[in-house]
Amino acid sequence: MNIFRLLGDLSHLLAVIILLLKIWKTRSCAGISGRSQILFAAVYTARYLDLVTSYISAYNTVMKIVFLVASYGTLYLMFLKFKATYDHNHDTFRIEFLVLPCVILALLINHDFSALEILWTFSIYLESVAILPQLFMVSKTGEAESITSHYLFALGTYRGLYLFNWIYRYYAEDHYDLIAIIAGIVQTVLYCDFFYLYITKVLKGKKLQLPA
Amino acid sequence: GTNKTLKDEL
Repeated sequence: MNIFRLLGDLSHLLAVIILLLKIWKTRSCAGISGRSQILFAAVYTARYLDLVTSYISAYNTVMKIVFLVASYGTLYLMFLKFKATYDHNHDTFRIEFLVLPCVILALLINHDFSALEILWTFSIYLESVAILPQLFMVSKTGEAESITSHYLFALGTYRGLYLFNWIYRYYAEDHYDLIAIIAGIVQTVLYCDFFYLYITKVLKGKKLQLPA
Repeated sequence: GTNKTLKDEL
């Protein structure tokens, strides 16, 4: 565990807590893409199946369980408890255009052609693009609440910090995984436009509004 | 370098 990895995980944890608190406190999931949240639940489910096959550390196990519970908790709040507040008119990104290519890519490019490995690879590919329905929703409405912006910033920062973790591990441990690294770069690049708006607008106290 | 899967990560 290095500092980049730890900060990355904390940023990830912060993101999911911000999202849950936002929905819970405002009793509303307005502005949040249910489609992105479905994709994240699929990502955690496919990746953390190894919870039952291999033990790594208490930290690892606890974090995996937290991400799974938070993810399904978010789906529960969005699609059941606060269903009436879900803005489905603006959440129209076709997720099959993301899921199918990720399935095909996972079957073609993986470290080992076994069920768990392919599911892990699928989750890595899917995670890299899972935020697109949410970013599409923000671009469609032309704005995002500050709290939604903080969520997106924390979520984007997490994989960016993982990139530094992978650079560190490459030099310190002679350890790297090209599948995770390339997907992580794609994932971080997708947030760049948002990062720019966040830093130039939200941090200066303004609402995130896209230029007309 | 190795190209091992980083399964200790989240």
